[in-house]
Formats: sequence, structure tokens, C-alpha cells
Amino acid sequence: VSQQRQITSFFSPG
Amino acid sequence: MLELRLVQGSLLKKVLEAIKDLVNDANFDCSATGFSLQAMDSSHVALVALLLRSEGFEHYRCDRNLSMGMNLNNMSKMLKCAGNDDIITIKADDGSDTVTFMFESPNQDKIADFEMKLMDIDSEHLGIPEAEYQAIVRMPSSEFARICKDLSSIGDTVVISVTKEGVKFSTRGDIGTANVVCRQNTTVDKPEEATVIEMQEPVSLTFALRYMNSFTKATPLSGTVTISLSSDLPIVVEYKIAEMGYIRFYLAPKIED
Repeated sequence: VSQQRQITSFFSPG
Repeated sequence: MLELRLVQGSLLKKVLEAIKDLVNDANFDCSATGFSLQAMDSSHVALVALLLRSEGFEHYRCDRNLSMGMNLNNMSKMLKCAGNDDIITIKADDGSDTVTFMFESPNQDKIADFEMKLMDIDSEHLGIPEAEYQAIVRMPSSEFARICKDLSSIGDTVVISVTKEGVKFSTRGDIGTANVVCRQNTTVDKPEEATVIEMQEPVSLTFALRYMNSFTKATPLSGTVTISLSSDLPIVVEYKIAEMGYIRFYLAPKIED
């Protein structure tokens, strides 16, 4: 089973 | 005061068609650099970054930086009323809660203006760091779209692997499996028909095909697409917009639990 990661776990606000 | 005149109005129509299904509402930012947008889909799995540089407009007036919140579905409805050959001008007054799209036919015999309500959108701007990618693949955009469409009839996810053999797109589903390998090919009649693979080291990542297929709605904007891959980074699927800028889609990978 693979889990979808989110963009926000790679790029931070700023 | 903002006034942006785009002779090739069809570009803006195509941009909206490329992003309106991925993102519902977004802030368009206008500055001396150009007309830009950064937005995530509602599940924060994909991000789109658009830049239309100021130099690409016939007339570009932006007195101060302005952020305009728009519902992309409504914007698309308005832009669909512009002819493909029309010149499109985007106008807004400082502090106004509306934006006006003006459409001029090429021989100036028809001029239409559509005023759209703006909206307040609370969105955070993400910093996208410069990255060295392990592999960069440039290929015909129509070929990439075809592969994503074909594979999505078999499975829900695609494994994209780059090795020195080429780039492989693989999927599996209830009915079976599929693999498509594209090798580097630069012996073509036109440069946009080439497949060029720059690999620093082999890389293999898994992505949801639903998003990939959504990105391929940008295919009419460019004959080629550039795909950048690195382990533990979102994939970048970039369509260059001739002489104006780009539309880049970022998609977070799926990982094994």
C-alpha cells in the first residue's frame, strides 16, 4: 500500500 | 491601476483550461515581473505555478503589486467568450472588487467587456527551493499526454523510472500491467519531436495518474514537456509558454507504507 504525500511536506511557506 | 494587453489572447484561454480543474480559487499576482499564480489543489498534493512575463504583453501597466482572488471556473466561463484570435486586456482599478476582461476582435470590429467579481482568498505562498534534479526528461507533450491517458485505463498510479536505457512509465491494475519505455531520440525532423534524457543518477518514483492526467490539459500550450525527477522531491512537469513564461505543475510522490 502506498501513501500519498503532500506538497506542504516538501515546500514551506515563505 | 492595472492594464495588461495580451495580443495572443488564446494563451490565456489555454492557461485557464489547463488549471481550472486542478484549482478552484486562486490569487493572480501582478507585479513588474509579470502576471503570476501559485496555487495548490484542495488536497494539497499538487501545486501549480504560472508565470506570464511582463515583456510578453503588448502593453503592461501595473502601478503597484496587486493580488486578485479569482474563481477559476468563473474566469474560464468569461474567457470562453473571447474568440481564439481576440486580443485580451485585463483591467482593474486599485481597491476595486472587480476585474474586467476586454476582448477585441483582430480587425477591431467587435469589442466586448466582461466584468468579474473578485474574491478574498486566504492562501499561503510556498517557497520552492532551487533543486538539482537527478533526471530531466524532455519529450513531445502529446506523447506524454498519450502515455498518461493510456496508463490510467489500466491503473491508478504510475511509476516513472529513469535509467540509462531511457524513461519507463509503468502501471498495474486489476486487469494487468503496462510498461512504456521511451528512449532518447534526437534524430528527428523537428526539435520538438525529440526525447532528451539528462540523467545524473537513476531515479524511480510513484505518482497518482489522476493528477498527471490533469496536468496534461496544458498540452495545447507547448509542443514539449519537461519532467524533472529527484528522490524525495515532488516531480515537476513544465510546459513552456512561448516567449512569455511557463506553467509548472508539482506533484508529491506516493511512498510505500
